[in-house]
Amino acid sequence: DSLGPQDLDPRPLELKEVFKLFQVQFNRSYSNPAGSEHSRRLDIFAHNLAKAQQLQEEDLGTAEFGMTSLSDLTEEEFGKIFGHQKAVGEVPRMGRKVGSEQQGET
Amino acid sequence: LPRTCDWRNKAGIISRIKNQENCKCCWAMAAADNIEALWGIRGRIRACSPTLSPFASELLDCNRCGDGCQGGFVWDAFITVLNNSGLASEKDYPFKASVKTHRCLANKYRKVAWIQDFIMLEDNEHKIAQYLATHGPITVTINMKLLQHYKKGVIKAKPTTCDPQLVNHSVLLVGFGAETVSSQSHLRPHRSTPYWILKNSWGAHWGEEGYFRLHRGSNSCGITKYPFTARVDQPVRKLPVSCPP
Repeated sequence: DSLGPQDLDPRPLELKEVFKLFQVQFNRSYSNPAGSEHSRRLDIFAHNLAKAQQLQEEDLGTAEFGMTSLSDLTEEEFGKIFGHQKAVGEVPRMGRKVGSEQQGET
Repeated sequence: LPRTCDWRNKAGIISRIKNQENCKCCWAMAAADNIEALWGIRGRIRACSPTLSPFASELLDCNRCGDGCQGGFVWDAFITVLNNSGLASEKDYPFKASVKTHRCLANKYRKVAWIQDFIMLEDNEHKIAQYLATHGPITVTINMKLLQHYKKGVIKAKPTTCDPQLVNHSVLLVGFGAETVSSQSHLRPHRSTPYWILKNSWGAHWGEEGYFRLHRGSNSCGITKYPFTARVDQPVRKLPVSCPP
């Protein structure tokens, strides 16, 4: 039978299997497997596994890094969902917004 | 300083792991858990009782800086508690991971917990450990960057991989210890890795059943930048409490 777009996908089969496992384990569903969202999340997932591998090598302690419930988020998405927009110590929240010459920039 | 300290090992001090879901209320959860633990240590409430678990919702609704789900700071939470003369029970103020700013109902309900003050500790890990062991859990704010891929073990990061100046996530410091790690060098076959035990608010399926550990002694991810804790009870000289090993 005809090859679907996902079968032409150059990414290794085992990555797709691991991604399927991730989706089951953390109850994730995206648009249909051939959809762009699924493909994009698979890319992000692959990037994050590589990042986790790099952290594992760099860590000086006993930490283990790898697939977590957050492995389908980009670093920006992760920061937006869980972190302060302005890291504390940069712009204290109590400060007043100060207008500036350029329109729209505060 | 005791070799180990883990407030989870004493009943009624550390409540269950919560999940902040899509609301950036780590700051309110850390402050609420801090107050709850201090009340639990003084035997004033049982932290795990269903009526008291997360005070966070009231802190969100009454947050002095507007929508608490957009982020905030633990010191704002403590000021909110002082302004409202305490916190209502979970029964009266059910937790929702959403905020109705200006819907602050604090004045409607009887208070079940309050604080006298809140303090910032010195940026010194030995003194933070001493205070933790003799007074109780402390809120800290760290750079959360490595937590996205964290599964277990002790994170010991270099400033280049986890900038200690860019702290953006508040959690509760509940203990410390040291784990012995065998190493290749025949000179020192075993080395000990001192660590902090921290309570996160991303659900119990994340990390070590909702907790994680950071190396102790290297200001890992900026842990010493904002150590804040409430003070419960008058500052009379009292025998300090002792943390279970």
